[in-house]
Amino acid sequence: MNIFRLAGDMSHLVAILILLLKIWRSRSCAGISGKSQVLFALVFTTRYLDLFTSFISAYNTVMKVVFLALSYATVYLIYMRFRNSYDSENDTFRVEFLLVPVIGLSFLENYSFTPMEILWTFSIFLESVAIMPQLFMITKTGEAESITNHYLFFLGLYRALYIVNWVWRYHTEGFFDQIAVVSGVVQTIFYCDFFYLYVTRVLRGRGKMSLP
Amino acid sequence: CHRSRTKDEL
Repeated sequence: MNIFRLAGDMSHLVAILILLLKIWRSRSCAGISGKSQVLFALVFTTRYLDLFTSFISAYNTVMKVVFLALSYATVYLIYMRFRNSYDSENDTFRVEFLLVPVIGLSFLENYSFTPMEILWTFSIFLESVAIMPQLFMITKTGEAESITNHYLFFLGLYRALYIVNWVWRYHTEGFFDQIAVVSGVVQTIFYCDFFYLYVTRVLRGRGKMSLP
Repeated sequence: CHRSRTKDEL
């Protein structure tokens, strides 16, 4: 563990908590893409299958349980608890356009052709595109509430910090996970235009921000 | 490509 990865995990946790608390306190999920949240729950489910089979550390196990619980809680709030505020007309991204290529690629490009490894690879590739329905929804509705922007900022920051972690681990312990690195770079690139807008607009207190 | 070591990352 290094400070970059710890900061990344904390940023990820903050992002998930920001969204969950926003929905819970405003008792509404307007402007939130339920599809992206379902995809994130799927990412955690397919990635953390080794939760009971391999013990890495208490931190690792606790964080996996927390991420799984919070992501399913978010999906529950959107599709069950506050479903009448779910904006399905604007959450229309065709997730099959993400799932089909990701499934295909995880069968083609993986470290070993075993169910656990293919599911892990699937989760890595899926995570890099899981935010697309949310970004698409923001372009469609024309703007995002500032709290949603903070969510996206910390979510994008988490994988950017992981990239720094991978550089650090490569130079200190020769660790290199090609699939995770390539996918993580792609994922972070998707946030770049958002990062630019976030810094130039949201942090200047303009609250609402619209993606181009 | 590289076989990834134990998955110690989240």
